[in-house]
Amino acid sequence: MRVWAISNQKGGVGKTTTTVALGSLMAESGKRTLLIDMDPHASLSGYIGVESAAHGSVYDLFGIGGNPLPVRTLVHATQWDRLSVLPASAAMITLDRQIGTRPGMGLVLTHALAELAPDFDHVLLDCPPTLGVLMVNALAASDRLLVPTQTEALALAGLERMLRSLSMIERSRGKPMLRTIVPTLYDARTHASRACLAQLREQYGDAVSEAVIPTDTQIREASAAGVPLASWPAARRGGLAYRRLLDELLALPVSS
Amino acid sequence: MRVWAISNQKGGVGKTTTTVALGSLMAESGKRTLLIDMDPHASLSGYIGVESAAHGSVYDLFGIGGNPLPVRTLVHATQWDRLSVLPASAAMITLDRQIGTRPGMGLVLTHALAELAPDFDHVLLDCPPTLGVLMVNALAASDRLLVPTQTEALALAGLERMLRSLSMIERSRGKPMLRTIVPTLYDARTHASRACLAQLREQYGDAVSEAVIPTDTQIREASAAGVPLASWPAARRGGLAYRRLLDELLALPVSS
Ligand SMILES: Nc1ncnc2c1ncn2[C@@H]1O[C@H](COP(=O)(O)OP(=O)(O)OP(=O)(O)O)[C@@H](O)[C@H]1O
Ligand SMILES: Nc1ncnc2c1ncn2[C@@H]1O[C@H](COP(=O)(O)OP(=O)(O)OP(=O)(O)O)[C@@H](O)[C@H]1O
Ligand SMILES: [Mg+2]
Ligand SMILES: [Mg+2]
Repeated sequence: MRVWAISNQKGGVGKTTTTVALGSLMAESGKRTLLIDMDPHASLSGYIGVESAAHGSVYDLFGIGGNPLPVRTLVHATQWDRLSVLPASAAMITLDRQIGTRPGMGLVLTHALAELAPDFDHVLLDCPPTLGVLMVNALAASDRLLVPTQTEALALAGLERMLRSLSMIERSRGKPMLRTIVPTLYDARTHASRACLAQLREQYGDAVSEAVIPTDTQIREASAAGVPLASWPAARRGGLAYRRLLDELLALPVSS
Repeated sequence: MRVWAISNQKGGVGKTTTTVALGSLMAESGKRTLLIDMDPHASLSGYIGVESAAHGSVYDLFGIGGNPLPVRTLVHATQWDRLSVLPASAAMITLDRQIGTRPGMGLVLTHALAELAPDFDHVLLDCPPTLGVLMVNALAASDRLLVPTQTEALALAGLERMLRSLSMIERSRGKPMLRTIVPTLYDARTHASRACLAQLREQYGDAVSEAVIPTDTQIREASAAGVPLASWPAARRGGLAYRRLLDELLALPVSS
């Protein structure tokens, strides 16, 4: 089982879109795939249509005010073969405050995923645009971090700040994190986008994926319809870019 | 002194852009204006070029591990007349965990702003895409909440979730929060954008501003250049929309 965390402290860069797109392509290619919504705003849960009210959520893994629920009871099948979801809930907003500096709460997700190892080939963690206890859990549990980055100037400056903050948190992991920066919302017609992509490659070299995700209005249409990218053939440009990205990622080494 | 909080749990909807645009227009019209960056990712501080390393930040108001710094020492002039900034810093990431459930930490900003009341006509709070202790402070300290909302389907569903979560937090204020929903990144050419705007107005009525902020690539150019909207004449469409929004907001009642 490979675990991928998809994160960026900058908002609206395509984290949820990337998680659902890659997950749906993995499931389409025959892999048993689990999407976990780590964002209290529950965008992924809303996109896929698996709301936490009926099912329980990532919150219940932490056992605040009671016993933690077994992770298998929180995982739900979707209408797409081999694609399951563990939803988020608004209650996750309060996790940082409730946990405070209590030790050991950074490994809650790692232990839960160890139980699921026989059931899934891939697990993708859609992270919130913050670096709190949910992000600490995601980093500890994952093999590789994907950082969707919008190809525009402020986002580049933000990326540097984010990677600095991340290395503060990664120290708690003990081993360095494998990272891939994924350029998103790329518009080849604008000079600003092209200049940003060139700067990303210059500054971060091989850490930047070859595949670049273009702006494709059909991606927005697919999310409005609640249909993952693999099942939305009209998103030709976006679909092709995410398939290339997936091929590239699967060829990369898995962490030791 | 009027205090405005600009927030949405959804990322990338134009919170920072709206804060800087409105602030720069207020300063241009002769009002003494303070922008406060409440986001640990420090987008606004990066945009305006006031980094916390040299100056201290919102973090220092909370006095974690020492005495809080006087707010006046944290406020810095910018190169634009009557426009000042109180920057953010990455240390703010840890505030929720460090504060935990300690009482009284929701009014830190309210007390700090009381000291600044003689110095400013407007204070704008650029909030992070989360609802933690920084957001609790922003709500307690502000007269009106502006919620930039992208005119696309997932963002509408997210708005409902966000407003539900907000009312959980607002209870700690004791009095209801005046809110204005500001449609952003609007593209009149697409059916999806037009349909979303119509649904926003149907669902939220007068809580939605008349002014609608269109997608304007010059807005992105202005932020890449680190120049606030009022000083970037090329952003004609965006500039006009934000001036209309400002006129509309200044005509609204201030909370009791
Ligand atoms: N390649 C793309 N082309 C066009 N639209 C896109 C693309 N990727 C994402 N979007 C749109 O951009 C918006 C933001 O995307 P998304 O919600 O995936 O970002 P996010 O980083 O998960 O945001 P948040 O910070 O709120 O979690 C959505 O409306 C989505 O449909
Ligand atoms: N009206 C607009 N037209 C074109 N681009 C815009 C507009 N408003 C915002 N943008 C661009 O969209 C991106 C996101 O905007 P911004 O950073 O202001 O959003 P945010 O809500 O503050 O994001 P975060 O959730 O990370 O705080 C930026 O690249 C910005 O330049
Ligand atoms: Mg998301
Ligand atoms: Mg912002």
